[in-house]
Amino acid sequence: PVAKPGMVAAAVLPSCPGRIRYFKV
Amino acid sequence: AAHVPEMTYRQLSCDDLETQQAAQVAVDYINSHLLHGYKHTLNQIDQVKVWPRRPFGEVFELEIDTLETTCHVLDPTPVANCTVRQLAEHAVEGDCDVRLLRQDGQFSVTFAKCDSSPDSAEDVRKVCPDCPLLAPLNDSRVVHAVEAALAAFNAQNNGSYFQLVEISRAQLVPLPVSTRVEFAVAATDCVAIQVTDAAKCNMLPEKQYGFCKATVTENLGQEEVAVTCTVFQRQPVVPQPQPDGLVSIASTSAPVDPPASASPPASPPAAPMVVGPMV
Repeated sequence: PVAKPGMVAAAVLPSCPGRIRYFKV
Repeated sequence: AAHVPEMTYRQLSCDDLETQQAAQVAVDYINSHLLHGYKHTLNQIDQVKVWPRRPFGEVFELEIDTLETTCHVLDPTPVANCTVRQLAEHAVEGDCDVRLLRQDGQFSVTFAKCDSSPDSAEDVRKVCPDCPLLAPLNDSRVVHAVEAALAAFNAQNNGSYFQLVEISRAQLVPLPVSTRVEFAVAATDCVAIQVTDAAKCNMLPEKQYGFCKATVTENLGQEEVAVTCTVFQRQPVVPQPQPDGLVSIASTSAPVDPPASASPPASPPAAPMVVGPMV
């Protein structure tokens, strides 16, 4: 994607939920 | 009036080291305050918010998913050494909301609330079509199997008479027709081979717990009992710590009133101190 001039680039949001350690129930 | 900036939380990644440290403290706290069932281990961090706290410190608000292990809460084995209950055995999940205060780099839990629920029958069937599902703990066949198994254990036991603390897990197996049970026991002041009235036996002040797995099979009208119990090292008499937060673990499995009051484990030992299995 190309940002237009003057457009604020979207901040990278923290990733949640986190990794699954075993398996999903 | 002076402008007071609105309090906002700091967002962290759920897999951030800080978040994981907080989650681990939360799981250790939950396990040390569980009175029934099995220890849980961290499976996934769902959400984290970090709030500033006046005059100093931070409050971590966490939503975490846990999984039941095979270690009973009275088992002194550290949870890191416990095996996670597999899907085919009918896994149980915990869903917890926890708040922790971090001051001087140290976490302390101020609130914890968990709900536990077994995996759905459909999910178990997907991985193992013939595996038995969890049965209600107050099912008459379950209660009978536990009584038969405990009687068999005490009959073979030269030492203390062990009484039931709680039934923790049960499955009804269709073929061969049998009942699989797991239950916690505690040593009493009676000698097993001399007991005539078990109601007169009292748990030892220095608690000695055990954990039993048994299968009671019907075979041509006869009953076959196979029981294995692991007896843990005695727990010293210590004053019960006052709760510094709230822990509430609700299970959707049918609860069973324990015939004897089960004290929470005293301060968890750092190393496993397992004696047994005995029979």
